[in-house]
Amino acid sequence: PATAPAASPGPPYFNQETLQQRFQMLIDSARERWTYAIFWQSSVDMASGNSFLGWGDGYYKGCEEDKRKRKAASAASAAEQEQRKRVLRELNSLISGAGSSPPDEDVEEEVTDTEWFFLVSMTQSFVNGEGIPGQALFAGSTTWIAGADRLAMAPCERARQAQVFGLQTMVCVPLGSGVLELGATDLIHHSTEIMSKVRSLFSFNSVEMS
Amino acid sequence: PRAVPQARKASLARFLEKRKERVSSA
Repeated sequence: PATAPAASPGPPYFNQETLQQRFQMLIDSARERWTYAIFWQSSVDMASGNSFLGWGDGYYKGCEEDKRKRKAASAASAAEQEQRKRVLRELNSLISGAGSSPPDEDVEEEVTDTEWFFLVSMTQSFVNGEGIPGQALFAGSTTWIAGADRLAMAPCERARQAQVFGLQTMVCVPLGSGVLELGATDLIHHSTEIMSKVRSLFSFNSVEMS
Repeated sequence: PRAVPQARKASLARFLEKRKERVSSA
């Protein structure tokens, strides 16, 4: 996947700890089963001066498929699984310090499609209105895509990728300094309840966020 | 992985930690 461009440091639009709390309050208490939430932060590319959306933070709750696929054969090929595990081992070493201790057993467990989709998201970015997150920010309106067929037909590589990895619902809500994306392996139709929660939890300005 | 910017390390560390919990409780 493409690597996100170097971003200007910019103002601290959010505090990761409070953002995590907001993610959890939103997803853990929701009537629907959301798999993850991601905040795409609006930043400026230092080289070109163009604005783009890059990884801000995310919360991966998981889904039933995680449990099933770790017990049964994975949908991914053996070679694909091996590559995912290799990347996970390297990331684990990066975080815990290479060679400091033997790798945890969990690193050798199957990396499910939705876990992989979430991990890959950390490397992605969207310039000026591109992709579902970029379009939502540009248009200033929420994009709600429910259904694997609709994701597959969306004019956005990320949406199509989401469908390939088993997601059925993707929602992008523009916020002041970025976009909140929600994803689910369940089919979730528009919910005024979740939108109301998003508004109450994330209706901040840059001063409140920093 | 070497190119993972510092800002994403916290997200990654949190994901790996939560994954460990999910795997052990499965």
